[in-house]
Amino acid sequence: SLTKRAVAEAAQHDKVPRPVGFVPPPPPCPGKIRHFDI
Amino acid sequence: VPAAPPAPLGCDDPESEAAAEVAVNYINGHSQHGYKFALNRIEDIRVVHQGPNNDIIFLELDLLETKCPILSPTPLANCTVRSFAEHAVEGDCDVKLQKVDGTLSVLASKCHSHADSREDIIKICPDCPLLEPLNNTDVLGAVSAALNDYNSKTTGPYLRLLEIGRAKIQYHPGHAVVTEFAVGATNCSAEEAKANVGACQLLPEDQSNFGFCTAVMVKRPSQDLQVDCQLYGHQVPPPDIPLLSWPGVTYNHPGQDTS
Repeated sequence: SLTKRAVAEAAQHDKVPRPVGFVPPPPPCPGKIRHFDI
Repeated sequence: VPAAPPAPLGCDDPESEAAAEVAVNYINGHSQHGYKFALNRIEDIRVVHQGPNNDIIFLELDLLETKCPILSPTPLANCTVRSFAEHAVEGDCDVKLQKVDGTLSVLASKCHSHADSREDIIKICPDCPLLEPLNNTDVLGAVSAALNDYNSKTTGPYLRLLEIGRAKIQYHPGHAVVTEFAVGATNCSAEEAKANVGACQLLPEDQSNFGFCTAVMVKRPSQDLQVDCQLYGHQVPPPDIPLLSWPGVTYNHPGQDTS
């Protein structure tokens, strides 16, 4: 039977350990600036 | 199990850049006033799958004005983007494209262009001359004097004013009006124009010859007028692009909408 665990507890257990130095990918948009930002 | 939908496109992905290039070429190809615009940034992209190999793409683009007039034959890649200190003009465009079997085409575009705020320029460069409203009387007087001066000296065709592209007034040192304007060759020589300028009309579409002039009129400390005009020679416009709307002069205001 499935038991519903508290979200916080679940999040605690499910949190995927990040490797040391993990850098999240840049957001997909907006893109790079080619000349200068007004 | 149905295939997972493809990951959303990033704004710097090759597919996004390819779509943006098609969009910018379309915008420049269908604009009739001012200057060519170059891509500065892809603000956002959204893809709506219509079916196999059939997507609708919504692009939000941030463009910057270049120094190339819209009628210039210079390829966009060779057009310098105006620097911030030269009082840049930005274009915000929303473009809808369709991609069928890998071929991109523009379905619609809507752009708004506007000059950078005067305060921003003054903050960075207090002495930089700023863009003036193009119906400023000093500007109109300077353009008229410059074109008359050029026509009085040229051995080529008499030129008529198409539109004023840009104007700045430098208040120190001295007082100078710097203008850029688009011109068209008429069916008169400069000599014939002296006799009857009313008969001088822009050349018909199949012989049209447009050009561009830059002029500096110095009022103080002493009067001086420098004019330089270059004609592009006859260019055959692509079939689906209407020519400039005649007649009369238009003033390309920095803030304008085009769809």
